[in-house]
Amino acid sequence: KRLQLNITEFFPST
Amino acid sequence: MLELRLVQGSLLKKVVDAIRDLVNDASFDCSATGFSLQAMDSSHVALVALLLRSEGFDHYRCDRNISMGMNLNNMAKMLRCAGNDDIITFKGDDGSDTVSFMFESPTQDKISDFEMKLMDIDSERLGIPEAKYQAIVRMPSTEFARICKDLGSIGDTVVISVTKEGVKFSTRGDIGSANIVCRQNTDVDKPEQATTVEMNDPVSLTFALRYMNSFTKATPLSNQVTISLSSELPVVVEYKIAEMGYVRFYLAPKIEE
Repeated sequence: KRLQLNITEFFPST
Repeated sequence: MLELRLVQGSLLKKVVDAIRDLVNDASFDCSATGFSLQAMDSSHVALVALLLRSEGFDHYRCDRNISMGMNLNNMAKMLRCAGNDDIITFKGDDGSDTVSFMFESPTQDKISDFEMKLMDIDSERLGIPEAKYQAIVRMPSTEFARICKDLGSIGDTVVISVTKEGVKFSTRGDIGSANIVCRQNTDVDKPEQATTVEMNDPVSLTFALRYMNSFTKATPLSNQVTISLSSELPVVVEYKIAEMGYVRFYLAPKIEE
């Protein structure tokens, strides 16, 4: 089973 | 006061069509640098970043930085009313809850004015760090679109692997599996037909094809697409807009649980 990561896990909120 | 004039008005249509599949509402930012947008899809898996530099417009006036929330489907409805050869002028005013589009036919015999309501959008801005990518693939955008469409009829995810052999797109589904390998090919009649594979390290990542297929709506913007990959990072799928800027799509990978 593959887990979809979120973009917010890579790019910090500014 | 904001006034942007684009002789090649069809470009604005293509830009909106490129992103409205991914994002419904977005906040457009206007500054001296240009007209830009950053927005995530509703599930926060993908991000789109658009830049149309001020120098690329035939007239660009932006007295102060301004953010305008717009519904992209409504914007597309308005822009669809412009002829393909029309000159488009986009106007906004500080504090106004509307913007206007003016379409002028090339012979100036038809002039149309459309007013569109703005929306309040709480948009979260993300910092996109500079990254050095392990592999950068450049290929014809139509070829990439074809691959994503073909694989999407077989599986839900695509594994993109870059080795010294080239770039491999693989999928697997209920009916079977598919592998498409594209090798570097610069022996072509026109530069836009070339495929180049720049590899610092081999890399292999898995992505949802649904998003990749949505990114390919930007195909009419550019003959070439650039795919930048690094393990531990979202893929960047970039369509350059000649003389003006780019549309970049970022997609978070899928990992084995």
